[in-house]
Formats: sequence, C-alpha cells, structure tokens
Amino acid sequence: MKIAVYGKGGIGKSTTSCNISAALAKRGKKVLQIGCDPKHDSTFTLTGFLIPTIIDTLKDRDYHYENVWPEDVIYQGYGGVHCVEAGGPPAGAGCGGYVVGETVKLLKELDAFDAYDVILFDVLGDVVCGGFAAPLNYADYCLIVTDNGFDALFAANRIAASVREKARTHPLRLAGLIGNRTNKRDLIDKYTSVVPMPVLEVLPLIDDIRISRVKGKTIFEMAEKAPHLQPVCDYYLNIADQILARPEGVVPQDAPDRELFNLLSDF
Amino acid sequence: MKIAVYGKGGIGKSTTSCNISAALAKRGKKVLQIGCDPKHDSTFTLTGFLIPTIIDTLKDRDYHYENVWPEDVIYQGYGGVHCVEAGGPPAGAGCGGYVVGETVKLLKELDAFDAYDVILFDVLGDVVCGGFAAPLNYADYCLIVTDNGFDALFAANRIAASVREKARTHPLRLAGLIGNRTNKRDLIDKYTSVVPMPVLEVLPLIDDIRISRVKGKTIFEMAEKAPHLQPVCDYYLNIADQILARPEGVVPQDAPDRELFNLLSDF
Ligand SMILES: Nc1ncnc2c1ncn2[C@@H]1O[C@H](COP(=O)(O)OP(=O)(O)O)[C@@H](O)[C@H]1O
Ligand SMILES: Nc1ncnc2c1ncn2[C@@H]1O[C@H](COP(=O)(O)OP(=O)(O)O)[C@@H](O)[C@H]1O
Ligand code: SF4
Ligand SMILES: [Mg+2]
Ligand SMILES: [Mg+2]
Repeated sequence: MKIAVYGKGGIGKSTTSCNISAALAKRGKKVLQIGCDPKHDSTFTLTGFLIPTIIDTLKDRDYHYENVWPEDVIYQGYGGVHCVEAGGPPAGAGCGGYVVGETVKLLKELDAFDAYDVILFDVLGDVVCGGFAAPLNYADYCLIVTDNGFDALFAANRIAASVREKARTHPLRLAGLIGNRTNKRDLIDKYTSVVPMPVLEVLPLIDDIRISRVKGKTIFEMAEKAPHLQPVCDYYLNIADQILARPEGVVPQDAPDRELFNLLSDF
Repeated sequence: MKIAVYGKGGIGKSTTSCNISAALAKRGKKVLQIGCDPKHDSTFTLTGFLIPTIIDTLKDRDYHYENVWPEDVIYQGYGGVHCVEAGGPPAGAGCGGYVVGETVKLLKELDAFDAYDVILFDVLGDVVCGGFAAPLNYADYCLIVTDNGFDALFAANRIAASVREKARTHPLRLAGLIGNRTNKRDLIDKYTSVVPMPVLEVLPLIDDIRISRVKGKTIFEMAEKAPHLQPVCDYYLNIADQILARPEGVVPQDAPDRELFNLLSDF
C-alpha cells in the first residue's frame, strides 16, 4: 500500500508522517517513508539526523545508478522504519516532479519500491502543480494535513482537486483530512460540508509534540521513557488503524475557489 | 523598474505588496501589480474584490490573444495602481512557470509590459523551482518577506539562492529582506550575519493591518478616514523610498542547508 501525505508548508506534515510511520511499525508493518519537500527534513525524528538526499547522492556519483547501493540512500529509523529524502529541485531551476521521478526510478532499480508493506510519501502541498503531484501517480491513498485556517484549507482544496484529476487515470482515493495543531474545527467542518470527506483525526497543539521534534524523536520513542505520552501516540495509532482498514476513500467534489473564499475567508 | 516580492505562503507577501504599490503611487509612480500565487488574491486590498485571473480569461477565449483587451485583464485599484492576477497552474497538472510566461506574453501583446514606472510581481516562494523563479527573469530587484522563524528563513535562503542563480545571466539583484508580523529579529539577524543582505524594514504584528485586509482596503485607504494609521503607512513608504533610490543590491552568498539548520533550527 502506498500513501501520499500532503499539506501546506509548516502545517505539521513531517511530524505527522513520522508518527504515522512509527504507528504502522507498531502494527507490525514494514514501512518506507520518502520525504518530498525541498526542506528535506521529513524523516528527522525517525533517524535523529538529517540524512543525505537522493539528488545529492546521485550528483556525487554522476548519476551512475549502478554505483549507488541501498545503504547509500535508505537509512534505518525508529521502529525499523526505512527513510529516504528525495530532496528538492535546485533553487531557481529544475522541477519538483523530476526529483520525485528520479527517486522512484532509483528505488525501483534497487528493488526497494515494492519491498515494503507501506510506503509513505511526505509531500509539500503549497503548489500542487504537475511536478509536486507526481507522488499521487504511485499512491493508493492521499491524506491531507490542515489546520483550521483559510490558507491551509485553500491548499487542501487544491490538493483535493489534484486527487480528483489523478483519480481519473489512477486507482487513487482521498482517505481524508487530518486536523493538526488546532482545538477548533469550525472551518474544517464548513469545508467538509461543501466537499465531503472523512476527518480521520484532529490533533490539538501539544507541546510534547513540538519538544519531540526538537529532540529528534518520534512521540513513540519519547513515550518509552514517559508513559504519560501514550494518549498522544493513540492519535497516530488511530490514524494508522483507519488506513490499514483500507477505507473506501473518496474522489473529492469540485469546490471552485470563489466558493471557498466566500465560505472560509474573512474577506 | 521591475520588482519581484517572494516569501513563504501566508507570510504577508500580498498585504506587503499592495501597501508597497500604494506607497509607490503616493510617490507619483505608475504601478502595475501582478499576482503570481495560485491563491490569486494578491491584489484584493487594492481592488476590493477578487479579479479574474489571466489563465481563466485566456481559457474563456480559447487562448485567442487577439480577442483579449486590456480592460479584460487589467483592473484599476486604489491610488491608480493597475492590477493583474496571473492565477496558478491547474491543480495536479501544469506548471507555475507556464502561467507566468503566458501572463508576461499577453501583457507584452497589449503593450502593457513597459507602460509603467514600476511593475511588482507578488510570487509564492515555498518552492522556488524553475517555474516559480520565472518572474526573476524580468526583475531588477527581488524582495523577500519573512518572519523570525525557521521555515520562512529556510524559504528565504532558497529564494536567495535563486537570485544568485539568475544573477549570472540577468541584471537582477536582491534588494533585501522585509521582516513581517514579528517583534523579534534575532533569527533574521543570525541569518543575515551568514548571508549579508539589507533588512529594509521589520513590521510587527499590527491588528489594523489584519483588519484592513478583511475590509478589502490597503492601510493607505484606511488612513484617509483614520489618520492615526499614518505611522503604519510610513513603514511601506520607507520601503518604497529605499527601492526608488535604486540601491546597489546584493548577489547573495551561498549558505548550505545544513548550515541553516545548525544556525536557525531548534534541532
Ligand atoms: N500537533 C502538534 N502540536 C504541536 N506542535 C506541532 C504539532 N504538529 C507539528 N508541530 C510542530 O510544527 C512545526 C512544523 O512541523 P513540520 O512537521 O516540520 O511541518 P511540515 O512538515 O508540514 O513543514 C514543528 O516545529 C513541529 O514540532
Ligand atoms: N504586519 C502584519 N500585521 C498583522 N497581520 C498581517 C501583517 N501582514 C500580513 N498580515 C495578515 O496575514 C495574513 C496573510 O497575509 P497575506 O498577505 O495573504 O500572505 P501571503 O500573500 O504571503 O499568502 C492576512 O490575514 C494578513 O492580514
Ligand atoms: S511543474 Fe511545478 S515543480 Fe515543476 S517547474 Fe513547474 S511549478 Fe515547478
Ligand atoms: Mg516537512
Ligand atoms: Mg498572497
């Protein structure tokens, strides 16, 4: 099964992805997480450090795939989760789509692309152009991380539109929304009333989550020494369980931008 | 003179751009503002409503440029500032670069591209790939809007790297940083100690600015009935005056990502 986690930059995609990967590992699954954000810090809390990107490694070897071994690009993280960072297009040139394409190509060469129970793509969702939509070509499900604000929901709607576009030619479905860092959900509910989709979980702002990232650990690793954090782990286990149940998912309806501005913005 | 304003999504690029455009108009300049964000709400506080995008208009006319008139795509805003929204690539397909390219092509056909004292591009800066770097091909100066946080400064560094790349083949310079919605500037100063560049202004979070956007007005229009807002206008007049003085600008130095993580992140 392949999952693509999308959301606006800084919304908590990587924090959420690492904890979902750790939760899937707790459920006995062999997981590979692939970071697809130019910030290339997706897998930081799984490995505890910034791993080299695929693009950097390929450049070092003059793009000779035959000189790249799995251990050069795939790193072991917490709970046995394997980690890869695609990296971003060189600033001011190149294309996000090319980077994702090269990453998948290399993983296939290394016979790694189909060796996992779950592959999770962590993808920047500010600009869902042809390039950054590339991971959707490989995904069974898309998950969208959002808060309760206009900008993140506007980005969520563009991501949903990309899923609708790709679902015409791929077996892709939207598994739903994950609310993050918010106690309120009135705008999330307004949005899903216009574009129906499941809301898998809503996580409030939890300082322990922020601290776990500073320490370079998932919340699961933190909970080993601080059992009171188990309820925080449960948010992510709940998400993992819903995905492992292979939900129907949706092909999202179209909500034109103007409708979204009227519905959600304070203009 | 052509300026490109970049920054992470939601950082305040459009609010800052509209107020700079209004300030330039106060200095007697004929200004055109071009929004290059898929959110296409760049010029909202200048016009008071969401204007149709170039891409939507071209699509309506089957891409027959000869059937498009200036008044179909160029709208009058506050202070005589002219407004255009490029729009974004269709979700899940297309490219940001194509949209910017089509916009500039159409404005040239309409003899509009060189009819202004100042053209200001308001561009999303989360992913500065070849596509979203396209406005830099036309710009004399780039301005970067940031807050005092890691994510916005990481985006700022990629934007700076794009300026360095483009400055090799174009007469482009980085005019500097604009701090926004922040009372602190310790991380901004740390960043500029490693990558020297001018800091044109630092604006705190000012509730009147937030309100002006809700009302669909620039701070300049608000100040006509509420003179106590003049000090807020002065921030933008100060930025406009620095740009009109045709500063030297810089070709930013290279700061590798790892250095930025060590310097600015709490990892
Ligand atoms: N539920 C949460 N509660 C508190 N902090 C959070 C939560 N989720 C994410 N964060 C914090 O938000 C910041 C951005 O998260 P990150 O995962 O890097 O975002 P993204 O990958 O979308 O850019 C990090 O500092 C992280 O610790
Ligand atoms: N200095 C400021 N003080 C208070 N609010 C601000 C300030 N600058 C921008 N804002 C608010 O921040 C939000 C995002 O601004 P916007 O200009 O739309 O960002 P962007 O164009 O970068 O996506 C808006 O609600 C705006 O009113
Ligand atoms: S397709 Fe997207 S990532 Fe690729 S160059 Fe265009 S805007 Fe950039
Ligand atoms: Mg991330
Ligand atoms: Mg904007």
